[in-house]
Amino acid sequence: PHITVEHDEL
Amino acid sequence: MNIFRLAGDMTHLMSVLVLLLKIHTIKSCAGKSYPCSLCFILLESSSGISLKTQELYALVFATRYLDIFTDFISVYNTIMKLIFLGSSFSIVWYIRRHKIVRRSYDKDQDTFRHFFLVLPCLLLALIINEKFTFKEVLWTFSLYLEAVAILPQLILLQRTRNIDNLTGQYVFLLGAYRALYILNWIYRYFTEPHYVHWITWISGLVQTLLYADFFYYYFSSLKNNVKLKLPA
Repeated sequence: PHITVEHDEL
Repeated sequence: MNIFRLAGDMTHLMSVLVLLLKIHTIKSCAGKSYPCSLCFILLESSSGISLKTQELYALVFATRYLDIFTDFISVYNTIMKLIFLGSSFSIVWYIRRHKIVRRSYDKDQDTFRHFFLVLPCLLLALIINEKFTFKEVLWTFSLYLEAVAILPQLILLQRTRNIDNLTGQYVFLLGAYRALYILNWIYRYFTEPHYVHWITWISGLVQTLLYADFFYYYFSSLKNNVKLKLPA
């Protein structure tokens, strides 16, 4: 599965 | 946003405030002919703050928040990023350039080389990352570097026999922030679909483990109501 790289933390 | 994440961010913010408070106190103490006892302690002894750790944190935030103008998450995120960037660079500026604060910095005790931490973290980020792009590699680098950036500070604490209250609180708050982030990840793992971030988790876990020893002495000093002292 495709992993989206999301950075919503600090 | 869950309660663990918010509490983690707030303890992180408090740790920065404690450090700024300490710098402010050192500044305002100087020039007084009859300093209060806190001023006396702060001016006569070294501050116990590691410039190396502070410089590493400035590098951590500079490389992690490259996305500040490109990716918008929330107003909260943007404001917090600005606070962490601004505070970390101004703390470094104060310790290096402010004539009174600089005097309280014990350069001879704070001997750790940045290079030994920065280079391995950079190499590791180039090899192990989620996506091989400029921004992503630097983001990963910042995670690895943050995990070990506290080391010069912990070494300095161990060398400095006299740990003043504020420095102890500062390190405790930083450690608490990391521990709360782990709870946040556990919470998100069970409540959000597809929430998996191995690199963040492992480096975060390593970072938290580095505080284990400090926590042990911190809590036993609280329990026995004695001043915090790390074994030599």
